[in-house]
Amino acid sequence: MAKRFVESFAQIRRAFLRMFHELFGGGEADLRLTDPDEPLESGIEIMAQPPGKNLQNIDLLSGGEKALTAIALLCAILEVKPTPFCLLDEIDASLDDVNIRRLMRVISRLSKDTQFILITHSKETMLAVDTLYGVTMPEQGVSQLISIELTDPES
Amino acid sequence: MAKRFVESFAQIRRAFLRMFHELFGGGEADLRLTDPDEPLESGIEIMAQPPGKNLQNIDLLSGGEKALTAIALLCAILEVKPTPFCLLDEIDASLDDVNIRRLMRVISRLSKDTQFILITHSKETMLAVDTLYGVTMPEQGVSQLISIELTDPES
Amino acid sequence: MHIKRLELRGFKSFADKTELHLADGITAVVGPNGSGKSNLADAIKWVLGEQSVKALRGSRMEELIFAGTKTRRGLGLAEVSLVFDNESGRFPLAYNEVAVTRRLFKSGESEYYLNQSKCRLRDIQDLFLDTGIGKDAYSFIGQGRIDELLSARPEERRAIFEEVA
Amino acid sequence: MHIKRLELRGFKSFADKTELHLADGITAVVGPNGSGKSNLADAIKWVLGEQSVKALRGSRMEELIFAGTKTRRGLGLAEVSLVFDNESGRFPLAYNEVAVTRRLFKSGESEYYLNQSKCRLRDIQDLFLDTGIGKDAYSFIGQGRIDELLSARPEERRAIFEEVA
Ligand SMILES: Nc1ncnc2c1ncn2[C@@H]1O[C@H](COP(=O)(O)OP(=O)(O)OP(=O)(O)O)[C@@H](O)[C@H]1O
Ligand SMILES: Nc1ncnc2c1ncn2[C@@H]1O[C@H](COP(=O)(O)OP(=O)(O)OP(=O)(O)O)[C@@H](O)[C@H]1O
Ligand SMILES: [Mg+2]
Ligand SMILES: [Mg+2]
Repeated sequence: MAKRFVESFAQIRRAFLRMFHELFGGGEADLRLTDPDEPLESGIEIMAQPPGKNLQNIDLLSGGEKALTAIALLCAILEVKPTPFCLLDEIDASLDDVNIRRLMRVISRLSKDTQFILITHSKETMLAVDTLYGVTMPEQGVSQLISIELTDPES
Repeated sequence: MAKRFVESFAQIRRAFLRMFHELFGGGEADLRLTDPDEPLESGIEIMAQPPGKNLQNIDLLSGGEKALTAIALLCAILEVKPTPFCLLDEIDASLDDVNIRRLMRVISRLSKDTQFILITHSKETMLAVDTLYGVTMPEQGVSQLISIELTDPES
Repeated sequence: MHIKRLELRGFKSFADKTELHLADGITAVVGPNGSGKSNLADAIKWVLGEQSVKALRGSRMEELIFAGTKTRRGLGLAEVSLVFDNESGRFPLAYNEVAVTRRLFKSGESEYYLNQSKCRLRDIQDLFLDTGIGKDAYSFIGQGRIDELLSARPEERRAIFEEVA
Repeated sequence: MHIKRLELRGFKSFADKTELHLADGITAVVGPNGSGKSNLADAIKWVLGEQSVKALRGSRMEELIFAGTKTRRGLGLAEVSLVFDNESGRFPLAYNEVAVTRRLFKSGESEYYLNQSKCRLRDIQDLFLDTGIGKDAYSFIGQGRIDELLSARPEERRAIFEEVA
């Protein structure tokens, strides 16, 4: 049991470094066990250093940098152990357009093994998906689903 | 003291109803004292009913509806007792474009008495302001401020 | 193995029978504030066996049933089905499609069905064992909750790593 | 009475002397993630007397001083000034402009200045009394915190109403 945990932790750690690099366009990141001798009890420390900045405590990161670091960890876990499907509700809300484009490049790659459902308000995100549905309330209080043709993204 | 509290509470309540109406384009809202006999101890209940929907507990509201209800309360307080300036950091993050436009109409009106600083990623918000500043990091990790001409919103 | 479609009726704001067909790859769901996008996410969590009403943003199970509007009466039943493709024989059932269904009556009773025949929650959980499908941590990130992966204390972060191990 | 400009140097990511000129009406601040927008909000709260480091997203006061980057050394001093227009004589001082300044040294000591002459925090708080300017509740809404007005329990919501009374 302990051996399996340490092995999968090491895999996630390596994937997290790669994902962080790709999402931030550089920088450094790391995952550490607070108590390596007791892998089944130990907590997990997250270190994140955006490109060009000094390593600080993750509380000093900006709102968008925190969200992007959490996304890097999530995508690392999805790469190591893909789940058949994954539903993400407005994870792009605090990201700027450059970071949304990088995010969507990673999600497209992961979508070979995982079916994704993304809830979003961002036009950048909508441009990068395979299928688009709209939810509206033509009758107030009653939801209707409509399929949106992707040919015309300006609609 | 109690008399003053009850009076200002009544003023905020009336302003909240109006703001909610304007921001949601209809619907009902209310503020109630949980214990009207003890105004200096009483808690404050918030009721919110978007247009066409039945009144439910505010936890069932959507993410954007909750943010917009909180904004209606904030704007009601600013109308009753304006402060010289007010800084809002990405309060529009969960709103759709229609609600952002309604929000900006209210903020424009309140900006006669209050100086606003809005931090945002939304293009809709940028179109509705008087002055625009950009923060960038030409040298990684070092912030620089640049003033952006509003003549060309596409930039 | 992937999800072919989600069918719902009477669940939260989805009063009428609604079908969301899913293809491979990435599907985006967009729409105005309060139109029902996160309710779709709740429907998927619920049909997969979510027992906590709080995780579905309610305080009583009955709040999951369409409560009516100014112009429509409320309903007495909520029903959601999730239909999986079984061409690859991933599920040990002799069907090309596997439909998981959950129903809720005003009384608060939940019923579960597997390809139209009644079963227990236990049967559905067994079916999904080892497929990675379930309502847990990293296959659902709710609205505003992406930061929780970081903000938890070091000891709390273990859970997600243990799931992978 | 309004704010004419914000000047900062060595505060968080603003290593170089920076000036933000404010006009009447609405000013928007935009920019990429992590570029320093919320740091500007922290600078205004800080110069108005904010004592809690946690409210400025740090754990020690010294973290407010520019800590350096891969290509630049850190600094030993953070300084922020907020300059108000006093044409209307709102402040009982014989100047057209009133500048409030706060300085922080690596030692953790804060110094306050009013129009370049040293003063105590108390003097600045007295100056702002009854003007509505202060670092409290409804004139600052931090990133991701708009929902807190709703999510607090009924008893906790009183504070903001009492401030208005
Ligand atoms: N049982 C129910 N019956 C009818 N309507 C319901 C029920 N439960 C929730 N709702 C309605 O569903 C709406 C919320 O929907 P949801 O949270 O899915 O919105 P959303 O599309 O995610 O919006 P946002 O973009 O703001 O996050 C609320 O307005 C609420 O009134
Ligand atoms: N003392 C300091 N010295 C140098 N840099 C600092 C210091 N304190 C914070 N920072 C940096 O400031 C950055 C955060 O800035 P801020 O929170 O203002 O970003 P933002 O523009 O609001 O971004 P977002 O759009 O993501 O919210 C962090 O990357 C952090 O490294
Ligand atoms: Mg939602
Ligand atoms: Mg910010």
